[in-house]
Amino acid sequence: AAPALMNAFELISTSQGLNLGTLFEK
Amino acid sequence: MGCFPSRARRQYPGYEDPVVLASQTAFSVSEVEALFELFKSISSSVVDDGLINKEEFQLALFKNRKKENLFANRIFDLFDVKQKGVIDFGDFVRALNVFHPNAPQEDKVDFSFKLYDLDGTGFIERKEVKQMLIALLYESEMRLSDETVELILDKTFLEADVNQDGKIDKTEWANFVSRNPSLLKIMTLPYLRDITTTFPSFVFNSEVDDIAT
Repeated sequence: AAPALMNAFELISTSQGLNLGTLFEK
Repeated sequence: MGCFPSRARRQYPGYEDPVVLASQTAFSVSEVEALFELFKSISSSVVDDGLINKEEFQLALFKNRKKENLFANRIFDLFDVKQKGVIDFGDFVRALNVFHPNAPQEDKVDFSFKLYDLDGTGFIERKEVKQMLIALLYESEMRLSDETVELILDKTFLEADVNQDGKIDKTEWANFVSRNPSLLKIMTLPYLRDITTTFPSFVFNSEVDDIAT
């Protein structure tokens, strides 16, 4: 969706800093 | 063997018995021991003191210690429940437990609320959401005009802030995420189901007699 149509939290949740999955990548 | 940690494990301040941690979380004893392998690796990446500091956390997250990130800082602060500026093994396991696929939804809602309530007032305020949006734009190099940011905020608060008092309380947040379940996607790490396969070396370092527990 275009950013203006997304809610703020949908956008924020795409931050790399919130993707803890990378902790498990060796 | 048994419940007495070896000298090697006593070097880890805040080390807790895997059997006890497993009894308090969704993890099995083997999974807690596998998480200890991950913890050892992160906590020794900059300073080998058995604790994870902010720099080590960011290095593990971004593979780059210089990257300052509002959201990574916020997650670190929430993992650091005793507010010591470092994460010990017990903190690490208990915080990751919230991200387990089997963790209660309510815990995920609570954690995500705290994550976005940057100043800890018990409300997610518009100014906090704007600060996070600006941090995201900076991080992603996405370009949005201030007008568009305000439109996004208007739309979000229209949907989430049901009583229209300019801030989102815990109940409004719980209702909002139940209508928008994708917002909780970041709160579940499927990796946690396969942690013993990802870190099989825990078997060689196990101090528990029956690791199949």
